[in-house]
Amino acid sequence: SYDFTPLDSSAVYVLSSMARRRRASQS
Amino acid sequence: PPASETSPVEFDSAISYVNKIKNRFLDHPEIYRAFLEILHTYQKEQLEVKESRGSRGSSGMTEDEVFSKVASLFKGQEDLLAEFGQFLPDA
Repeated sequence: SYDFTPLDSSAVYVLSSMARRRRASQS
Repeated sequence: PPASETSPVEFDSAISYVNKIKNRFLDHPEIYRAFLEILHTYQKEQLEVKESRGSRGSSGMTEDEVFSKVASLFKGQEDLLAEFGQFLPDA
């Protein structure tokens, strides 16, 4: 199960923003 | 999806990646915490750069720097590092 603290969620947020920018730069 | 929005796929892979690291370092929570700290610092510096609009000539922590910090943290865990590289723009 996903038992995330606020810090965990912030890491998820940072990683998904990085992935989004990567996609944006590739398209 | 539009480039300005985070797609559910990106969000899901970020969630499972964070979970993977958390589980991998169950016996070394300090490594996991250091990983969170690196991402947190990176995000904080990005926000500061945005706010100052680069007037101080600072670009904050670059993605290259993030990658090398994470690389030294994940020494011997090449799969985690390779997966991390997939999140970085221009990796």
